[in-house]
Amino acid sequence: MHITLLEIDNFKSFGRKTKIPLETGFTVISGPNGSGKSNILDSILFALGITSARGLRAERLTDLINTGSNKNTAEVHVSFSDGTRITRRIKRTANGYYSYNYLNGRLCKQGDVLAFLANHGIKPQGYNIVMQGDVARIMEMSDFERRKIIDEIA
Amino acid sequence: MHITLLEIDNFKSFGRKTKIPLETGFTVISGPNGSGKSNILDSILFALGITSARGLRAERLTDLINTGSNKNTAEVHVSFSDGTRITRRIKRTANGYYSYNYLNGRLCKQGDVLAFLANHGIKPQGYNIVMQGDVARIMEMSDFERRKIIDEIA
Amino acid sequence: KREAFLSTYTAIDSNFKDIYGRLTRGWGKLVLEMPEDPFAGGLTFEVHPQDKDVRRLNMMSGGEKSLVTLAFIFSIQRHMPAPFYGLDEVDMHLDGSNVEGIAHMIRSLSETSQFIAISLRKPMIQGADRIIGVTIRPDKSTLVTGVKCNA
Amino acid sequence: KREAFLSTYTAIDSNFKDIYGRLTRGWGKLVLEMPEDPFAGGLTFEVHPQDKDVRRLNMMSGGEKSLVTLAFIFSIQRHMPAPFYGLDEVDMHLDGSNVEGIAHMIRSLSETSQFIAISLRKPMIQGADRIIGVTIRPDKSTLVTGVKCNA
Ligand SMILES: Nc1ncnc2c1ncn2[C@@H]1O[C@H](COP(=O)(O)OP(=O)(O)OP(=O)(O)O)[C@@H](O)[C@H]1O
Ligand SMILES: Nc1ncnc2c1ncn2[C@@H]1O[C@H](COP(=O)(O)OP(=O)(O)OP(=O)(O)O)[C@@H](O)[C@H]1O
Ligand SMILES: [Mg+2]
Ligand SMILES: [Mg+2]
Repeated sequence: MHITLLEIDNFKSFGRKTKIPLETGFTVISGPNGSGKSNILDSILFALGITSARGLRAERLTDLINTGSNKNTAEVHVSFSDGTRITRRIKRTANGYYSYNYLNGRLCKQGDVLAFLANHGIKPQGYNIVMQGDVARIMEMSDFERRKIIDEIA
Repeated sequence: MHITLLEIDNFKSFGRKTKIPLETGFTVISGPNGSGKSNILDSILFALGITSARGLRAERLTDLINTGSNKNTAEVHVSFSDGTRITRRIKRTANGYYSYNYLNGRLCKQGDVLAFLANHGIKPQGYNIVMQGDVARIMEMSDFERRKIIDEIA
Repeated sequence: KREAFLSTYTAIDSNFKDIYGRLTRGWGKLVLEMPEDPFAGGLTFEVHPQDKDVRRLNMMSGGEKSLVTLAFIFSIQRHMPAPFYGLDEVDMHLDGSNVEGIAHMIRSLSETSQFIAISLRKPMIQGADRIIGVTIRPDKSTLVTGVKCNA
Repeated sequence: KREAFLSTYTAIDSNFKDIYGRLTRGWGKLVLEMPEDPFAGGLTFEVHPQDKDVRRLNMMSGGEKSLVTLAFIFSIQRHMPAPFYGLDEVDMHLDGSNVEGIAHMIRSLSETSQFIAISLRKPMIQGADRIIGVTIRPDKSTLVTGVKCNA
């Protein structure tokens, strides 16, 4: 199974709705500093619900809504090769936000999304996504913290 | 004033006595990972006495002696354009080491070397040498620690 | 609990020996500080990059440490297979030849899993099947440009 | 003591405005959390990389943060002039165009001070007056090869 399409709408630097088709094999993303490359990976993590706001370099989820536009919602769709389409939407409110999760267009709980992902080997504590700075962080860890990585996997 | 010559003998990965002439202007040092580039900067810091063993990635000064050869001493000479030649030598002993400082070939105290350098604007707490990882370290500092940088300079 | 740890540890160690050996002309393995009681000690590496003598991790060069860490991450990934992998600038500390080695490894791993790697380094970009370009529009929003096919 | 701090701070801030402005198509300045009582607060930046809106440092991209930090370091160096400067892989997080910008700045600074920069990045190597090559001998000792003259 693989990701076939990313649709990023008003999320972080994606002020305009953007479709990114993806294929199997080895795809590289490149471009200038600050152009939005890491934000693409963030959008996947956000949609799949496998990181907190802090893991997406935001202090609260509403920071993820594009500041350039005047809209109050941000939405990301991740489509998989088995036909599943996962959506997550946040909407800024007077005193916070709402977060909505959808499986194939139908409203669901975040737990349903995580269950689907777990069935395909994608877990929040997994290492399939290595973020910018993770290598340096693990490199500088104490031997004790590094062993704890194995504890969590076991 | 500038550095005119580096002579590195049995220090870290410099198993063979190496002479590196240096000029004014912009010199770049390049080569594969682990070849010894950072060790060149370390040799300057060692000779000038402006960092501890830990700042040279060693747990104790004797770690700086080349492990490939069977010698028990490491020596670095730094020559400046005003004719001054600073030397530092460490010698491993049964229960530790000796560290010798020389100004123009004559034995002296480390304080004499530091005084000469201070007269030319080179201080241990200065920022004229930016080591590998310093940018990342300062980048990730708390705002408080960053302000302390200014405290120390003032 | 100790059983679960040790079986995971052994699997990842065996992955590490293979992967690190392939990435560097050398060899290495994981090391438990307290093999008898793993939870009382830490985890470190015994590596010989390019057949050099073993040295503590903090005495190695930036690129050597980074390669050990990357091999460790790949060893964990091999233990927990996933349908896709995302790598964000994992080649930062590596020289050109090591970046090529990483690109080569990703390329062969990508025969069975989807790999999406962000990189600023030429050898990584050249090793991929395709390139997605990302730039900034004048209004500061992200523009994703066409997918170039490689090789 | 507060006087000494503020005069140093003002000097480095003024350096930063100039240097950061030159390195990025944007502008920026230092910011004291507690201007009235500096020692009660920290020091942060207010920057507009490429004329974007101001964002907290931890919300910026890796390359943007690195450029701010590098400009800060250069601002300190300008405040405490020294006869020579050593820079070890300061271009790690930067894209090719930003590496060129750093190389360009070092080149002009090197007219009055000796700069020795370690780098793995082509634009930095190409911007220098000369290149010192460092490799490993078969016996694992360092070999410093001839100095190539550039440009
Ligand atoms: N909510 C938001 N609205 C608009 N822009 C945002 C928002 N959140 C982040 N950004 C912008 O996104 C940019 C960062 O993008 P990203 O981290 O993806 O860059 P990058 O391409 O990975 O760069 P680098 O190569 O430096 O790592 C920053 O300039 C930041 O200002
Ligand atoms: N006392 C010693 N004797 C022999 N070799 C040593 C000694 N101390 C360090 N080394 C070796 O020096 C090498 C590191 O050199 P250095 O840090 O200068 O590399 P580098 O060229 O800066 O690499 P990178 O590009 O990865 O930063 C390591 O391989 C280490 O094993
Ligand atoms: Mg990034
Ligand atoms: Mg180095």
